Amino acid sequence: FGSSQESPFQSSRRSVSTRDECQIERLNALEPTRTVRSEAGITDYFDEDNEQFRCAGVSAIRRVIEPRGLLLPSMSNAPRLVYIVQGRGMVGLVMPGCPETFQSFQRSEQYEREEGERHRRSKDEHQKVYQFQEGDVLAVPNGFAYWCYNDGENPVVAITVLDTSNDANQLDRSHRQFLLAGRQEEGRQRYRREESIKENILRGFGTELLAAAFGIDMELARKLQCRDDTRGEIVRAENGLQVLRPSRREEEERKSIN
Amino acid sequence: GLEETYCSMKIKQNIGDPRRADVFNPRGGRITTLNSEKLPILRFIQMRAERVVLYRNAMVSPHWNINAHSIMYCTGGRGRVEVADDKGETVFDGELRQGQLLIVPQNYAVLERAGSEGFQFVSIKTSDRAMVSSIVGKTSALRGMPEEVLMNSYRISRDEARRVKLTRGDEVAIFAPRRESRAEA
Repeated sequence: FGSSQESPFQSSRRSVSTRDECQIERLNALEPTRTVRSEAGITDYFDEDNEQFRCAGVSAIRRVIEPRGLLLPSMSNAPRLVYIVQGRGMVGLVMPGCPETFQSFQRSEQYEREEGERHRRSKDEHQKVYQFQEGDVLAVPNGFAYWCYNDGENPVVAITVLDTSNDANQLDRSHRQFLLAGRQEEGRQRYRREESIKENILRGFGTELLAAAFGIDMELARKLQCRDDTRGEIVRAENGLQVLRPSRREEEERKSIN
Repeated sequence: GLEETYCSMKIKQNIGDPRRADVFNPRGGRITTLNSEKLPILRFIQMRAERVVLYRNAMVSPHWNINAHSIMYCTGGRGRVEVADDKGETVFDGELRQGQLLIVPQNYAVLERAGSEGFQFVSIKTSDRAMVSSIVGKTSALRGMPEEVLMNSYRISRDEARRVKLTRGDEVAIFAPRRESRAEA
């Protein structure tokens, strides 16, 4: 998304001068100042108002996702890199305009004859799902919907740095997370006592208009708005998460087919 | 070198002509985009434009702008517009009429539905490669997620997840009204 290129008329739309914000006399080691507990994990926020963060034009978050924990789909106004400190799992990044390349159709048809309705029901198609493990770095562009699931036996610990001063962000330099599902308490800051609820973006639409847009009934539209959901941004998938992903065994099977 | 590049650069392109439409739904309307691929000077000013014509009661797929702000200017008809911010709060819920302008910040979710006389607007975006992410419909965010992610995210059944993914599954960008006849453009 680099909008700069070699433009002679480059816009000064975003004033990212950090001259005034980088008058730092002393650097400090920083720890999270705000913790938000969800049903299946914890989100720790570092204070983005800290002068060191403001100087660097970044924001940071640490998440702990328990086994079978699903980080609900969301997107944000800044690109980010995520480092997996511990654990393993899978991540889905929905790239707008791209096709659903993970499809169960072929496999289902193959098995339907043998196992009937059970596999016919499991048909699904979606965009690529990536598996990650300790030591991996994940790159997530701004505005791309993103979800994450811990399919391991230990908690996933991930540190995320968001580049809020990146050219791709045309909003202000605060990190803004846009939930696509669920709702979340914003938590309590060390120096601020107020608490607030962050709703998902579908909650911001009228239920009737939302139902018309999706072509679904009002009751289902209300469910999408998650009005009474208290699980937070990391929820527990009680029965695990069965998504399409190729395994080594399937690759080997495929080799034997003409 | 300047004479050969900038001085002779094309600076105009029509987006009102229906034959130039990039997205067309005979029951819904059309969208014509103008980006830096079509008009290279836009790369320098880092903006792009879009002309949207919605027929009666048609909708633009709910979406957000990934990397740009969007400035909507209504050129005809009227439409209901709803905009949601990062807190999921409604920051605009009203009618946009001819001559009115609405600024939709980057990443804010927006939903537009034409009124009974249709809805035409121009959308100027603050990036020459502005991208949109649809929430529902073909190649949309929800369509691209596994059913089980939707089931656990919204606490819905597999059948409901499938309806969410597939009911608008073949439509892109413009949604025709259901059980409605097409109005005149």
